[in-house]
Amino acid sequence: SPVSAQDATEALNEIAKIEAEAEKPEPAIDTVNESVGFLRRMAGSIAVWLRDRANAQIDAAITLGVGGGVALYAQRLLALLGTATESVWAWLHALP
Amino acid sequence: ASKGDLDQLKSEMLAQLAELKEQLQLGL
Repeated sequence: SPVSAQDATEALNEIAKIEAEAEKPEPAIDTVNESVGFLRRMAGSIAVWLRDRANAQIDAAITLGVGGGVALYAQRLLALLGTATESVWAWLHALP
Repeated sequence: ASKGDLDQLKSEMLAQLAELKEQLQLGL
């Protein structure tokens, strides 16, 4: 699996922290930065996982339909991690 | 940024985070 259940749960916790800060009149920028850092590291791990799958044996398995769904899940998750972290940074940089 | 811009960025961020949460929950 590209992401362990523990990492996915931690990522959900970090997202909850960002959401909580977003509702505060004066969000704690350090807290948000730490949470975004976790999400960026997760994106890096998924990118490595996807790259490592690009060997002939695994490609053959994907062609046969084995594991293809997991790779698609990883690609979608990586794309969402990218857009979500960018949107957090855009918000952070706009804060007064 | 104006308050309107900030609100817009915040609402885009929360929408992106909600989508990400959904995808993470699918993997659990």
